Amino acid sequence: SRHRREENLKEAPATAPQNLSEYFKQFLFPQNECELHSFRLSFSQLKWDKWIIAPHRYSPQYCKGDCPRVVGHRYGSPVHTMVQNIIYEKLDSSVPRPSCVPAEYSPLSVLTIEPDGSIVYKEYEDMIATKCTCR
Amino acid sequence: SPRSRDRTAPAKVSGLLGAPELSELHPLLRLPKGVSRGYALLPPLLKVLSDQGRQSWESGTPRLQPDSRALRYMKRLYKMYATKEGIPKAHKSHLYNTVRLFTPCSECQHRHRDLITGDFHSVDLLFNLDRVTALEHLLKSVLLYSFDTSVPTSSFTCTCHLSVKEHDFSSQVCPSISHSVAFSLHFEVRKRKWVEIDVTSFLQPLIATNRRNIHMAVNFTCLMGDPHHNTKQDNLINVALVPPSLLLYLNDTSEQAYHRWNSLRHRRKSPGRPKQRSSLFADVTGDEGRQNTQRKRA
Repeated sequence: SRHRREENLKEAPATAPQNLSEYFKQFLFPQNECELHSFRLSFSQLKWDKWIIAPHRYSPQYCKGDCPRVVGHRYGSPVHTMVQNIIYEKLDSSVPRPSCVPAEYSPLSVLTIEPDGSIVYKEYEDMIATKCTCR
Repeated sequence: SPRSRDRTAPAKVSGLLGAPELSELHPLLRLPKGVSRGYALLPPLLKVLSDQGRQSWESGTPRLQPDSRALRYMKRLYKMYATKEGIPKAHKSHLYNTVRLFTPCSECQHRHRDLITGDFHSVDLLFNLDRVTALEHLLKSVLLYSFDTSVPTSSFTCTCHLSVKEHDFSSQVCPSISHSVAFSLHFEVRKRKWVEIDVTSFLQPLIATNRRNIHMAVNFTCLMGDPHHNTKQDNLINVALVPPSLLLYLNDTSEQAYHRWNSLRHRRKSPGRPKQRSSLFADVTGDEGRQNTQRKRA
């Protein structure tokens, strides 16, 4: 058995973690944590560039990822989020875990041609996600 | 369907493209199973746009193309008010979140030959304001003239007489004048492409009473050079004027419009900074073992 142990040691050298913070990170934060992701679309892809004159491209962004089990202040989540997590883990797993959703938005200005040929410049609320939260 | 201007009825935004049209438009827009046709899943902007899509879609009529000069002006306005990505620039000055540009209906542009000077100065204009919704409140209205700057001019001063005509509904599309109110404006045109004539005080009462068609006669007299030095009539020039567009600066009070000054609204929207979490929940949700080691490490 000593010979076999020596063999094993030769095969799998001890991987001393190069970067301690990286090493600890796997314990502290879920791998694909809830965060803001970029997404750019152009109105020509949707064939709407006939009446949307500007902007040509639009980046609505979106939120994706797992919500940490102990959701601290980083997400601005209310206490209810942790209650929901407790329910999911301890009481009833049919209750969904908290979701990663947008918490704040910014507006978008759009220039469009109306069916009667008139032209309108409009500023719309909540068209670009700028921050995510767990709810 | 054109939106009612009935102030009491909430601004309805009609339904969406039907399910088959939507999926043809783009697979991403396919409605989930069981969702009834026309159920609006999309945010207001896309609802409005797909609504427009539906109109040109269903009616089969090609979308009316705007006047190229008007398009150029609005693109210039867009660049002034928004970044390339479409983010509204922080303008303290303007409270409007909507600017609509209407070009006059072609069938009503009568040009009258002026008896005295013999020049073309007066034109009849009819603007159809169907697209203005009940929740869009007028802040400013402007007649927009585009001058051909290739004309070699030092500078000339124009006087504009504006008269509005009551729209007698029983008459044909271009009604006769029942009564009109006229007022004159002086403005100087140097080498400028666009001249804006503020007609807010003039049109406010009409637009406030939900007038859908604004019918006006505009009479232009232009003097070459500085009006203070020469008043001889022979300085009159015949300015080949393109019929003006009507610009309405509006404040859209609907939910989906951006209210830049409404900071309260934004504060309510963004979650307050939560108080530091009590350790009660932290303990319960973590596994005892893991939790302790984590807390030690932290």
